[in-house]
Amino acid sequence: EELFVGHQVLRVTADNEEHIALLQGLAEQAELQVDFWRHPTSPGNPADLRVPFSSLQAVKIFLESNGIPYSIMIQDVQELLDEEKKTMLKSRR
Amino acid sequence: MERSTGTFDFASYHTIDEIYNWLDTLVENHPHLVSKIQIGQSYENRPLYVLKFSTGGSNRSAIWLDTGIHSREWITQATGIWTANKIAEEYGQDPSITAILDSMDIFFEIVTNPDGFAFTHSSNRLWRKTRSLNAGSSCVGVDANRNWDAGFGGSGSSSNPCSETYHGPYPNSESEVKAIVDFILGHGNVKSVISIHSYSQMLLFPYGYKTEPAPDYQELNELAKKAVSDLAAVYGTKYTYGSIVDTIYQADGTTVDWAYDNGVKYSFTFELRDTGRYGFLLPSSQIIPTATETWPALLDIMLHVLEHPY
Repeated sequence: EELFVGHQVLRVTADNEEHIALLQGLAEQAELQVDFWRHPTSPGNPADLRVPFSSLQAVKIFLESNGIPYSIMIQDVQELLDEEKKTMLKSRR
Repeated sequence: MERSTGTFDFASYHTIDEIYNWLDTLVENHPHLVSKIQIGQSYENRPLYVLKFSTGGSNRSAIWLDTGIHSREWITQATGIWTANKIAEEYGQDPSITAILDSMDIFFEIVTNPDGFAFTHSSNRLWRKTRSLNAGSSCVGVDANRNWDAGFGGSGSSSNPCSETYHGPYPNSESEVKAIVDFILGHGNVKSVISIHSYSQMLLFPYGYKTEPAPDYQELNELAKKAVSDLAAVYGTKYTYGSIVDTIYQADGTTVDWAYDNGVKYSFTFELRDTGRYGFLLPSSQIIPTATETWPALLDIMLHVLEHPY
């Protein structure tokens, strides 16, 4: 079973078309393994990015250095999944 | 042991076996209204089941509903279960659903991507695509919502098998997609296709693969406006609406564009609720509120289809 310990989901809000283009470029950097849960569409609309722990620093530096605002939507994906599994087991019982 | 839909926990997420067992239970509990048909097999040979809600007649006009083409969006399958149960329970009680089913059939595929869904339960909770192997690549699966023959292979989809939006080698390459295509075309009288996804709180209609407005834009837009308004009236959840290309971005090869291009005028896709905290990993406590608020919007569309024959 694949685990997602330390993966975060960042909610990124592009302020302008340039930010959107930068985010699209991020999607093309396969080595970062960023999973776009919600793609950037237009300025002001949020994009959600799941970022593996190993890429977190690079992605955050990228966002900050380009002045793209973001917040952490999910602090640790695995914690959420563990909670989900626990709830399912409880329901079955 | 006697089974009953009364013991099924609609407020919990379920495995594919549990859901498939529940389909049988629903059929047993509503034998004169609901039947289960198999429209094909998945890549890994799982049956593709569709619930048929029908009060009789032959080849009546029909509405197609599907949930869960992106396997990890569990809230959609869960909403599908609740909705299917609601349709069965409300027939004969609610005048709108009764009128719809007295004239039309409803086909409902609750687990549209069973291989992917099973994989989310066993190996990778975040799996989104099908599970077909891609020749020449170590990456597995195709985005089934980019695999339809409507602007196939263009913008908003990827030719890279490792991408989450990989469109596949050719249109309908995925047996899960082909089965629906064959079913709808074979039926010949499907008047509405409603494909349910999550998340981002939108109600969208064609086109996604081109920027020109659909010939029925005005009517679809008005209907979407009413549906999201009635949805919002339940818990205040705000949806945006519009054509796919105007509302999100150009997305080629999608279900609703294919349906529209093949004569299904009332083609819509929902993106269910987003609390801004969980993405598509909504806690199970959100299932019933999500399904409950979606119901009036679905009913609006289905009723409009009934009242506007073409």
